[in-house]
Amino acid sequence: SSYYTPVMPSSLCKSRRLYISFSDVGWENWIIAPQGYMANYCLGECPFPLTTELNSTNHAILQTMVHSLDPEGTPQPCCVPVRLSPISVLFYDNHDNVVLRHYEDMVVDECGC
Amino acid sequence: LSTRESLLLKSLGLSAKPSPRSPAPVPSVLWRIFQKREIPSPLRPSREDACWVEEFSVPGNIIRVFSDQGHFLHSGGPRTLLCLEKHLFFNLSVLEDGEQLTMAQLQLQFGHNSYRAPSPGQVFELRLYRAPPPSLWELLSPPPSHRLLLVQSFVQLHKSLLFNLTQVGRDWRTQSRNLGLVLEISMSSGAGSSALLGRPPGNFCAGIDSFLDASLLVVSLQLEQCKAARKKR
Repeated sequence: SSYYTPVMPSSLCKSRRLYISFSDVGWENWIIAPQGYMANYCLGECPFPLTTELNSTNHAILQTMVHSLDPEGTPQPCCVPVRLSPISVLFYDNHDNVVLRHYEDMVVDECGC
Repeated sequence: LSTRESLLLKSLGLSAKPSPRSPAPVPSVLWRIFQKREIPSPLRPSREDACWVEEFSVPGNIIRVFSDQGHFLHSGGPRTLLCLEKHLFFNLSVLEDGEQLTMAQLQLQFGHNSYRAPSPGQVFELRLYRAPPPSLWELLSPPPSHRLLLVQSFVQLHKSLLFNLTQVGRDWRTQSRNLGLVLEISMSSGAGSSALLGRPPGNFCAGIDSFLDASLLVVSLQLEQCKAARKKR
């Protein structure tokens, strides 16, 4: 039989902010700019029923249903990035050249199930 | 931590953690492009455009500025109209296999702060040659004409001269073909030069001796990183 346990909102799947300063990781002498990086990550539950805020796929909706019927055998859907943005980094490379490089899909803006 | 760090650096396209020995000043054009991309704006080009360098109107997601590693060649001597002769060399081996070179621009910078009034008939001539093998430099001075890449004459010496060397840069991706360039700036052997002969080169080369440095700005596109990502919901 299926069961329903209410989940606290803060534990729902969402983006968690994490800022990493390059000087904290000892990269400040070769990275010219920016000073740091938003290394946000996704964390939280995707409980049944999935609400619209959780940006879920149809598959995830079905999976929560199956999970509620068979919690031991079928896991909850995963909480993953669904919208990312790029960053540009200005740095010195291994030959002292100045490089401006553009990296796609680096900052997690939004998560979903 | 060092293993993880090296894996992360590798994913960022770096073979090892850089430790700049003589970091060059950051070219203002790179600062401008970087700061413009930092400003979040609803008008931000769509992700596909993010692999387009608007400032140069070429595709690309990596812009590098290479410092010149060449050296001055003898100047003056039998060819008295010669003001400057320099070997220019840019090591493009850092470009990865998956990168397409989409633009290469040579910049020559001079340090003078004012425009000198040219002497009557004083015209400078700048020549760029593909450099011959080092063992032949002395023999081949000036390099043979078939190695001439471009000639440009000018009266007023600007602070910065720019040359499009995209095709040359693509040739240099084959390391064995990258022997660099020979830069020559001399008095044009035209109408007014005879009046100048007999005067010491330092005299009519004024301005050219304020040569500061040469650098090569290269834009490249790493198709792997510019492919459309997973479909978003």
